[in-house]
Amino acid sequence: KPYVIAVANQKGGVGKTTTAINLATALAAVGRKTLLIDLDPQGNASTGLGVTKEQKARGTYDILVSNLPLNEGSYDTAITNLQVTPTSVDLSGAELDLVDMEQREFRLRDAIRHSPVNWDVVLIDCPPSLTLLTVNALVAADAVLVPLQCEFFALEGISHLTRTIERVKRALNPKLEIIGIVLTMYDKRNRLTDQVADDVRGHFGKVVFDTVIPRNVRVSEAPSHGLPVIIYDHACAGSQAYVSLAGELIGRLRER
Amino acid sequence: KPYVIAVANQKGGVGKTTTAINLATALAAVGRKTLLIDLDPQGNASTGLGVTKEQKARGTYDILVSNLPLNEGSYDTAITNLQVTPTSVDLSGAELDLVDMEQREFRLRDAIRHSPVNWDVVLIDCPPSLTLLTVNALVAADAVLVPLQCEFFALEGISHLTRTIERVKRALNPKLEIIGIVLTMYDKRNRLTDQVADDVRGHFGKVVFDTVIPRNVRVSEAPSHGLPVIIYDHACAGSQAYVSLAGELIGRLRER
Ligand SMILES: Nc1ncnc2c1ncn2[C@@H]1O[C@H](COP(=O)(O)OP(=O)(O)OP(=O)(O)O)[C@@H](O)[C@H]1O
Ligand SMILES: Nc1ncnc2c1ncn2[C@@H]1O[C@H](COP(=O)(O)OP(=O)(O)OP(=O)(O)O)[C@@H](O)[C@H]1O
Ligand SMILES: [Mg+2]
Ligand SMILES: [Mg+2]
Repeated sequence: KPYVIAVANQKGGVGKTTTAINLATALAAVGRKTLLIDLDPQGNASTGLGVTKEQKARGTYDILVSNLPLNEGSYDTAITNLQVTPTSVDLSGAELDLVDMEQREFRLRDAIRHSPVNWDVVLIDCPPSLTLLTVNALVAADAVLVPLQCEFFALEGISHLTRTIERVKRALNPKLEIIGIVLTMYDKRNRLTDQVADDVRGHFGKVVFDTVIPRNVRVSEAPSHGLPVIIYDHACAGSQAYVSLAGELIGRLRER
Repeated sequence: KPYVIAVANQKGGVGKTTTAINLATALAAVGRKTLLIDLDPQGNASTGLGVTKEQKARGTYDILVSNLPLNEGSYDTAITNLQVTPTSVDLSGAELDLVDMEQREFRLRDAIRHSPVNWDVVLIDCPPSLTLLTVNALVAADAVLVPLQCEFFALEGISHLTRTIERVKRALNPKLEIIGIVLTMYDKRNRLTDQVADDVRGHFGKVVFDTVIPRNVRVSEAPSHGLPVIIYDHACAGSQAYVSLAGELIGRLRER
């Protein structure tokens, strides 16, 4: 049974997709059979891993709404041990389609449970919202990993996210926990960055990963080449940080 | 009857809220009676204009779901001629509440039409999604203003947004148009930025505003003071760009 991690934060543009892609790649590189499920209608995780338009035609939407088995909507990537469940813009219709369905919050959890393939880890890239798609991810997950941009607006939304996680934990998924908060787009020239980082560490303590992801232009260039940054430019500061983060995550997975 | 502009883009973190706040402030500063409606459950536009927690308790959710008149959910700000309709996290429940309602896509349009107050311009800050809340904004709007970050993932989503605008125009709001696309967080040190900017101008031509908003740390500091950047630091590059953008927008409004 795979360990399932939802990469979630309703604040937009904080590095959810970038974190999901690079952690999935790093976990695959150290031999863990990994699946990355793209749950965002924008399909950025699919593109960032070089998935073709044809592959996107059968993926997350069909799994959630038409009961397609998860392994039939998952594809190999250029990276050994890493598969991806792609999505297309159809997925934005799933929010309305799911509303009237039985067990609408459990569709993704059941799709993972009933799959014959034995992944070690499943990562879910969530959209920037807390509606039914993200709730599906939180119900299916063992843990949530929260990328948090070191900016004022991003800090403001964190309590809404933790309250939602608590609600899902109480009502739908008792095992759910926050496995870690990772500070992203850290820019040491910007005074506000340090203030936000201090606030977050003060409030969440050890839950916050030691590794901080710096703002690094190579990270934003990688998706246009259909590659994770840790492959596109493994020596840059962004890649080094993601490799270090993967190391910390694996340590926390071992403890559980 | 006010001219209504939806500030929208389903890609997260591209500068929707920052653009809505600063354009609203600039329009108010030149004498236009302006209302900014916060349609994002994160409530960043409300916070960025210094709205109190008490005011947030009665706003967009009540207007959309419980028929509260728009002017009863709108408050004066510290800025002359600028009012705001705040929101709180309750609004994320509106997506599900609206689904079974009559005329669910027209709730915001009707609230604006039935209001006794005569604003000149209404700006709507949209959430990072294309679900019922954003559709309400597109149906209520005369035009859409699209902030576009000069990054690869942001460029990928633009065709999904334009198709959605076309669909709403055909089915629900024939007058809807794109009044402009503004390039945000422009960083001239980053080669990718220029490539994306060239792509966008090549594809959208004159629709793209001449004014480009530079990445500027003062912009991200302003919200922690509850002020728009054009007031927090009117001389910085970010503010100058927003004032210039407002000038271009006013020119386009005059033409219509
Ligand atoms: N460390 C970094 N340095 C520089 N740019 C980054 C970094 N991390 C992410 N980016 C860029 O910032 C933008 C936002 O990141 P990303 O798309 O991963 O965020 P997201 O939270 O998934 O966004 P959304 O809310 O739209 O799903 C992207 O263009 C990405 O390439
Ligand atoms: N020109 C700029 N320079 C530097 N930082 C900026 C700029 N514009 C916006 N920001 C910062 O970038 C972050 C994202 O901007 P903003 O919140 O306005 O985007 P958004 O599109 O409204 O996000 P969401 O999709 O979550 O609603 C914020 O922390 C904001 O302060
Ligand atoms: Mg994303
Ligand atoms: Mg916003």
